Amino acid sequence: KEKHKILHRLLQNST
Amino acid sequence: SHLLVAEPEKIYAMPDPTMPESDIKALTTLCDLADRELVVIIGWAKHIPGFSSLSLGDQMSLLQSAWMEILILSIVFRSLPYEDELVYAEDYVMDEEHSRLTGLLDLYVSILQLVRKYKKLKVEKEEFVTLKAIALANSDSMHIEDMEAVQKLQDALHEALQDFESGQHPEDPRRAGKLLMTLPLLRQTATKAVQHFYSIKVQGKVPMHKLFLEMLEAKV
Repeated sequence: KEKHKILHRLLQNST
Repeated sequence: SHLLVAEPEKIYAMPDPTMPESDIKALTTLCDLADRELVVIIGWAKHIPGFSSLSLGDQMSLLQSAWMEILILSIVFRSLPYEDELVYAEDYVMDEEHSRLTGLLDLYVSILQLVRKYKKLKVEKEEFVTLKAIALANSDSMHIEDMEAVQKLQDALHEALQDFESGQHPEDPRRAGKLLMTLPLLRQTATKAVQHFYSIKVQGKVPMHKLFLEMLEAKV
């Protein structure tokens, strides 16, 4: 999943 | 009603006015637009009832499989009031000639075939937002960890579509089925689009932002 870090970060953001 | 509220604001392509007109400029504009729309789609997905209760891994898998279908469905819906033109954004409408010059004629033809189907059905906003969510939940990712939870999401969205149709279109008991039967062409069109943009990426002439690259790479 390291390759998909932007998607991962955006999903974790609460907005 | 949840899905109608979650619907994103209008998006603008804002082509760079300092760049001379060319196929590279058009593709750069579209890739930049897609990158910004992806951010919006990820935020939108979180508002689909039940989506955020899935594991983070499954949320990622669904989005990685379905993002291009969601992008295309939005273009299709925006293009419904137009004749033979694709509304990529409020300020970016492409006709056949412009699509040909940009190397996007095949994609133009496929997306227009979808537009014609939905025009014939006179698809409504409620149906369109539900189909978009169904495309996400039904994206057939091979990496789903909890298929039961994904199935529950599919069932809830399917039920929302059926409820809407039995209330609004009792004259056509097959309308929900007709709408669902448009999804194979959407899948086929999205697959072609991803392959095309992936080959543009490999050629390396069009700058692409990181999220768009990340999602393209997740699909191949």
